[in-house]
Amino acid sequence: LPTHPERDNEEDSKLVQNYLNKFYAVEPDPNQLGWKINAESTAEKLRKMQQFFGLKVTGKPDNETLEMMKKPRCGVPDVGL
Amino acid sequence: YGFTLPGWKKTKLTYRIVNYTPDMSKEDVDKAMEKAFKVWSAVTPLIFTRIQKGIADIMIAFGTKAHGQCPRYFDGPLGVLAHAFPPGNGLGGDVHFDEDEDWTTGSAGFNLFLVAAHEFGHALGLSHSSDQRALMFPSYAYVSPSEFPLSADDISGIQSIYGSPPNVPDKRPTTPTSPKTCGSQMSFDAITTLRQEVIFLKGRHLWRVYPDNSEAERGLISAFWPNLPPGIEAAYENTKDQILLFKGNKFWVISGYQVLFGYPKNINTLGFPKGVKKVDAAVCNKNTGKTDFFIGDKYWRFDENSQTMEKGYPRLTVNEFPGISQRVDAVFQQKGLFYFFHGSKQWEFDPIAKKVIREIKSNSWFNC
Repeated sequence: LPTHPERDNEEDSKLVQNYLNKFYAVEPDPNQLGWKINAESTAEKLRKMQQFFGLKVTGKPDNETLEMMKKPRCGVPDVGL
Repeated sequence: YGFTLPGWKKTKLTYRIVNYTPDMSKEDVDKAMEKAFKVWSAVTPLIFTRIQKGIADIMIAFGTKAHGQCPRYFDGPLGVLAHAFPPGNGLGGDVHFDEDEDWTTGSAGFNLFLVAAHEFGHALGLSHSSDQRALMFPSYAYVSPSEFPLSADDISGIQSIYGSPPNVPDKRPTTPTSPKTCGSQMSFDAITTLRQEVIFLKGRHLWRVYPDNSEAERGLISAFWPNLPPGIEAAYENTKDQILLFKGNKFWVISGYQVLFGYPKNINTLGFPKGVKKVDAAVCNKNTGKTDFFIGDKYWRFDENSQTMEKGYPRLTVNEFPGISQRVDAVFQQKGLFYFFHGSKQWEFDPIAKKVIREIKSNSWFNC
């Protein structure tokens, strides 16, 4: 995860990693064998999440992104269905 | 919206509530689930039936952390509220709620009806929408129960899998044969707009018409508003995104999907004198904020801003609306023009020029 001066604390990076793993990590296996963990970098997954929620696409865990990640939500992934 | 095809390959689906949250009464949980299914059956051909035992298409359960055979897990209070699986066997179609949340019937905690309606969208094949007004947007957002929770995005999504409710009289036993809108002698009891739609009412039946493409959805008044009687006599949409429906000396206010609490009320609360027993038709002019109530050969004018009946009424309808000389069955406004209905005819009327533009058949709004 690119070090971000303001966002350098442990808790936020755990939140980001956990959120992305839950909702942006799975994608359909092109060989139709089910699902596979997608190898995109965290920054790429962050950009996908920011785009989905209509946030500024920075690829970095800025305040706006962290606020959205803390909101109660549905457990179904946003990608990969 | 996003969806996973093919969806369920049948329109008759069963659901079972396997266990209950202690946060709410069983009755409230049952009601929340039933209402959540009705959100989707109102805009698709789908019919949901509850079963008490055995395997249902949609199995509904409350659990915490790792629960049963489910590959996903919950995370304690807040965070993830619930999840569901797309149509299919086994876990397919199942819906799980995190028992560590505070489930409610209102705006405190998390409204079970709203979360259930979202999860049932998944159970029917929808994935998350990036439209923030959509019910299928991932984050929880409380919406007043008087609002219909589906956005246009949700409806387009679910209808791209299952289509809209059947147009032809369907086999549902509770639907009696409905009047033929394309019959030559078709008349209507009441007509109102509702946002972009026009709603035609006759007896116990209701047609929702989308004027831009004349596409119509047929249904029963009781399916949309269970505690309303058939035979509504007048209806209009006011300036606050509400519909007012009249029968005899009573009226109901409907907001989105819900009859507001405290109705029906007596029409004299609007300012009608005791002698007025019923309203034939009503229309709110969105440009002026005035509502005209037509009774016999006269009309009354009501100011929506001050919520008061204007002085100097009733007046003769034909004086303000030259050419409209017969009793008004129904009237609504579309793109600034009024459409007056009597029997099987309608008159397009320009309220500014105060003249009839043309006379047309009453069923011109349907694809006859």
